[in-house]
Amino acid sequence: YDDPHGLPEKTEYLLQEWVAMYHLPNAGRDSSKAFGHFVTQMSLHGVLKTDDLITRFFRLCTQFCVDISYRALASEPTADLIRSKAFHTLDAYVRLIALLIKHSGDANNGVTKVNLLNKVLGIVAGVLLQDQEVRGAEFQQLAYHRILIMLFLELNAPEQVLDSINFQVLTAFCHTLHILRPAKAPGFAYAWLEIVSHRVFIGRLLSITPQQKGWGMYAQLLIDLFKFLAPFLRNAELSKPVSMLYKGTLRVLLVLLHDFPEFLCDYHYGFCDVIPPNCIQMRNLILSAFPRNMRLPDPFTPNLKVDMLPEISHAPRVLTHFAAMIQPPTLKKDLDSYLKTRGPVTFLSELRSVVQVHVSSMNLHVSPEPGMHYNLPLLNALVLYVGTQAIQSIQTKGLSPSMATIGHSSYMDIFQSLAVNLDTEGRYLFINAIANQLRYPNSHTHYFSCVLLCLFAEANSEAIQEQITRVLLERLIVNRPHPWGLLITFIELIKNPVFKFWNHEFVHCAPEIEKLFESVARSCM
Amino acid sequence: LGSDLTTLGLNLNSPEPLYNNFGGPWAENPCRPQDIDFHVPPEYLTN
Amino acid sequence: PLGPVALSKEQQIQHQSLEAAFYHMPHPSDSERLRHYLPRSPYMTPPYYPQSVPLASDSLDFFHRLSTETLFFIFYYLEGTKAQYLAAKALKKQSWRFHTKYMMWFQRHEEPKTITEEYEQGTYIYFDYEKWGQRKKEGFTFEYRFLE
Repeated sequence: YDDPHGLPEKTEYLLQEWVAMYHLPNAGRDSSKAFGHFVTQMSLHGVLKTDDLITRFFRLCTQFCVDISYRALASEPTADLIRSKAFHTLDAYVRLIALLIKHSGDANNGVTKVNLLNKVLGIVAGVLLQDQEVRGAEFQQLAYHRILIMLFLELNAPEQVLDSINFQVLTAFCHTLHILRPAKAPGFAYAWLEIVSHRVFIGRLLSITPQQKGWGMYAQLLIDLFKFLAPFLRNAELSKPVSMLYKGTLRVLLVLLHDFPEFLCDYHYGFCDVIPPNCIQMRNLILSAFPRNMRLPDPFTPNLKVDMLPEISHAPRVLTHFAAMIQPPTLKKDLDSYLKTRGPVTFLSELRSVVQVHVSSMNLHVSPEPGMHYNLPLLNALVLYVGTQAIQSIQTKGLSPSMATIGHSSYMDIFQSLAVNLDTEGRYLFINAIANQLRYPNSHTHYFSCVLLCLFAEANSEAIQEQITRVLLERLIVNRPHPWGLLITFIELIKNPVFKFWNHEFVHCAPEIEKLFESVARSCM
Repeated sequence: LGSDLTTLGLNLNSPEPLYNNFGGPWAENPCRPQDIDFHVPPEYLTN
Repeated sequence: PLGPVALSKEQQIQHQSLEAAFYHMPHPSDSERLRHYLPRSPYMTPPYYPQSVPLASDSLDFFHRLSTETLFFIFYYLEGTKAQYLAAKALKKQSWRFHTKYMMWFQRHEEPKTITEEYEQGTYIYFDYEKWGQRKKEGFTFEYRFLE
């Protein structure tokens, strides 16, 4: 950093001075009196003279605070003593940052305040990433966690000067936490989730900020978390560290399901895109969310008329631009052309004849890695895109989705050809993409429920029927919660004689499987 | 089979929002009133 | 049908960092101000003691049912927390009033002898946090400008 000669020493002296002033009984309300004296000292020492010096000052202070924390971790015998020693300096430093931010520029000039906040957060993030790089397994999150969460709490105090820049403050923190996402700072992952799920953080981003303007940022942070967890959850055995993080994630999702179900409804698509397909309970938890003002009819109600439900024809909000995920553009053009004109037949025959190759040229194939043959985001986007186009087409005709209205259409051609031509792995992912739309009563749930039942009824091989049953069953046998749309689809499958469900060999393939189906059937009848 | 999500220390039937007292991803219990920092009138900070 | 997937090199390194962090988990108190008087240090009480707080213990009616002494303890030892805030509300409900000059709670012992715009004067009960007890004070002038 080639700091100017003497700056580190000067900075350390000033920091120690501030810490002492901060802890004096007469520091005044929120240390304002002490701050007044201290700013004079900072000016005398010239550390506020230029932007470069301010940056160096904060980096050096951050590094001193981190060093003090590591020394406390190494020297103090108990967690309490470590924390009281380290926080003695850290909390004072956070207060100084907060005061400098609140008082930078004139009162109503939010820009200078937010710029200074972004600078400081960037410095803390930079020091953290470098520290993690240098210390490796010796890295400890304590100092960074304390600085970030206490600064967040200080800058979310009920004060006029802060209220006017609150959205920028939230944006700055979300941006920093994205930079420090677990994939980049795995050593900080637990503290990261602690901050992201802190009651004030959730409250500000999901409840207090008007017009749900914080929802997109919060969704991005959860996607960062799912992306990090995905490879470790992909295999059934979880290590203790992963299990801890996974369990913590479930707790956070339960709070969101209980308090902000509409948030999970709106972003379910983006979440399910990155949650590994075998992570069934966590995905069910997200898919089970439904708007609080909606009353779900009991799926086990005899002769439930799903298509008579008022909300069943309403399209749910999907805040991910899934159509843009259909790449390359030529693929989207060919797809649109086929959906519109049900031609050229080559498009389907390509799908049908060289679905593997075609699938690869749809670059659904991304790598020869076993179990990683398919571009899941593309497959998910394709299914949802074709489905929404189909719903639009059906509703334009004044119809509603049913076994009769969805069949023999360009949309079902696509689904049929994927069902018939993909291999077991590909078909499993394809059926999952459909099952991920089985949620609360809405037009997507309704349509995709019909698609699944239609694929079952018109399957040209029992393997397809067995796989559809498997995908539904594995989502049903896990612990609660279960999405409403999943339950009504499965009940229809085992109840409606048109599917001849009970005649299939695989239904009786093992006593416990047979018993399971019967127990579900009993609770339906 | 996943786990029984009612055993994670969250009162999922609570009529009140959970996040106000959420103890964090590793907490087995919600926060108690004495765990929650509150912006009380400065006069209350009798030290 | 997906089968297991081997972790990539990068994912293995990430896991090592995560594993190291697993041994230095954050404490809930890391997200709270330092509690000088009553740090939130978990203490293993005998299993037959209630391990979790009674439901609705963060509600005002719960605090209304606490004794006056308990409310004063919470007020003076749990400062800056929601508990202090609830204790103050419960004390006010029991017609105690907080005097910001002495930082003590006062309650009328009888109808004050004098009442003006600025103050009232009479015999009061007050809670002395130094001697930790309720005392009676006669001829006390309770100035409203010191009322929180």
